[in-house]
Amino acid sequence: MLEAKFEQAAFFKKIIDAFKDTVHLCNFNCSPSGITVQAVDDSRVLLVSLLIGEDSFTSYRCDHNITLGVDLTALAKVLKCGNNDDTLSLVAEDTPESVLIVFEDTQKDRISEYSLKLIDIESDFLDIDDIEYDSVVNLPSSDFQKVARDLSQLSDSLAIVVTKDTIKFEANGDIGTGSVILKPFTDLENPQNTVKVELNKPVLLSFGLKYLLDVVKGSSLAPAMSVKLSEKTPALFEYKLPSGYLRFYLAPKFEE
Amino acid sequence: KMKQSSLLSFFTKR
Repeated sequence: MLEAKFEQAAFFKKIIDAFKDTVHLCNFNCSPSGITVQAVDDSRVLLVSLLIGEDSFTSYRCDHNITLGVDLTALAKVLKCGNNDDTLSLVAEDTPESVLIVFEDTQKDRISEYSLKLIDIESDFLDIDDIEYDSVVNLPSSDFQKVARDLSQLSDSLAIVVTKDTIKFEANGDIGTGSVILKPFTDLENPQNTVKVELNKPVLLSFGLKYLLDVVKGSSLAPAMSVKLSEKTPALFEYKLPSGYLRFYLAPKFEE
Repeated sequence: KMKQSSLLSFFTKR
């Protein structure tokens, strides 16, 4: 039996909105310690890895591992039916054919219940653990979102160059070129504004901007993010949740 | 011209 209650429906809505354009079907793996998702986009270029730890919920009960195969487009439709300030509960039997989604407005004593049909999803599970990264950049999520959106106007590829004291983003396209340089910066009053570079080795990698435009949808989940990079290795973009994370692994582009 | 790589060339399926 799964009974997982979020204090605010808005939190779960934001999580789903952050990756529903990347993958359309995915398994929510519910265990006693929380809910995880691993899903790859149809082109096998971008992977989503989500952990919603049990502390993300006001109450959480899951005795056995339960898999919920969900069509995210359908889930997003149901989530629109709840108000942001409602509580949201996910309820499912041990081998469920559907999941119950319950919204409660505690002020007005209003309860709305939706039952969402589940589907059997066979998906590849990739071993993404144990990667060592040459460089880790922490930066405001909104900065990275703006860089991706701005430079996507010029090119379909974004080069990221990390050296000891700069992070440079470059796009080179038919209409011209653009670059944005960020330098390490510490803001003690507003730590989310801090830009930090940890570097073992300088890195130069290129990524498809259409995928990065999906990655930056995680920005609504956290004011700061980290980007982990190694030469010739998929990059890791991480948005931390109060208990858990949303991670995107993105395969790089290479010169032919 | 840049070529997009696949995650499957970096990670093994479990």
